[in-house]
Amino acid sequence: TVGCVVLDSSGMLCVATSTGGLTNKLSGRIGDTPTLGAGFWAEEWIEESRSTPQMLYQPPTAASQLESMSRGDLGGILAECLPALAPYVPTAGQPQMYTYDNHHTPTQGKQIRHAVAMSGTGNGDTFLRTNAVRTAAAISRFSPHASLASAVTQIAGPDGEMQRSASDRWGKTGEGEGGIIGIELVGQKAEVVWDFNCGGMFRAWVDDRGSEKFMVFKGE
Amino acid sequence: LIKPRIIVHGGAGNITRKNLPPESYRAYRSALLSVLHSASNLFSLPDCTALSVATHAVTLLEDNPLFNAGKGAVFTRDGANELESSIMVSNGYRKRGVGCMMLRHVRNPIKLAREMLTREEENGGGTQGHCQLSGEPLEHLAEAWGLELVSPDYFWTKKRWDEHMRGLAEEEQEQSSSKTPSIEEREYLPQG
Repeated sequence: TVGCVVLDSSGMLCVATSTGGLTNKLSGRIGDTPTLGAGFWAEEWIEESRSTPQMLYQPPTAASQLESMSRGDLGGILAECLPALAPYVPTAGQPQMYTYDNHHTPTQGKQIRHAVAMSGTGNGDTFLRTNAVRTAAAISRFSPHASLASAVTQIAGPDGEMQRSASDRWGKTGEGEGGIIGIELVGQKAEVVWDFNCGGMFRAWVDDRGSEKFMVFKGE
Repeated sequence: LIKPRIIVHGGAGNITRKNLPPESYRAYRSALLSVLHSASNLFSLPDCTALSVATHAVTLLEDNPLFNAGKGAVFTRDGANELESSIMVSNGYRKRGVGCMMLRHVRNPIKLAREMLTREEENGGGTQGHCQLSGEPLEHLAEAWGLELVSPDYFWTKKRWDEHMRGLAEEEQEQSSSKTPSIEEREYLPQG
């Protein structure tokens, strides 16, 4: 199997994967490569900034104070007189997104775009049984502070979900084995991720400094 | 603007320093880095998209018999090639993701996946909005869309044929004897 994950300057992520399948597979056997969520996945969502967004609160200006007084809206006046209340007071026309930082102080969250894309390779039936790649994406999306890197390791890393799912009933070659490559974009910041639970994975990427890297094993 | 990024893979499995001699390591290294370099160069083009770059990279990998995709694909137990491909984007296309399977004559399955994803939007593609298609009906669409079709022996390579024969012989041997080789002793056979 071969695969590629790309992020372009517009922020779109794409994953492309192609394979001849499993050596000596039964005719008609379908693997994880063409199965959405098993061997490939890409998705994006809007979430509130995961950093404490308090710094986003802008103190009121004199003009806005006059404006809210002229509007006579008590909330606006309160918010301006008692800034600590500001985050509770919905500003007219603005969709209010409140998040709680770890002190449980409701703060107005800044919305950012979060996107992930991944390609899997290895024992296809294991990826199918665990719905591996979408599971990693879901961990990244629905766990408040899980990076895609940690999600990929939970699935395809040593002792990860894939390895645990390998039923030693059949003890077939390669059961539970595989690796995942991916890219995560949070706001404007992107990260290349990968992990695998077997001997090696042929992979090449451009790192944060623009250098081209190649590895097969870990710790090369 | 966001800084473009790219990563490629060429397979994973029971690869060890024992069953991957230095010359094979160098061959994979040179192949993957040249694909990465060629694909990264596309980022400088004005109309470059993640979809075009990813399709370009995987097309090059399919054309390289070193990898289990396109030319150099592994064989089924019946000695045939059944190719699969997929593409998915984080936004921009209604279908979002597509899967192609049971292909035997399409030279670059990844180009077919890209057509399946994009045609629905542009000119009613003829896929009825389906996300997964397989076999002859899909190959007829590939022909209608002007993709290159080849005869099945285009995909044949001696290396994969030998793996196919060895794999069958090994299975037979394991069934007849109780001893099965340890994972380290086994050859790295592409798992898909």
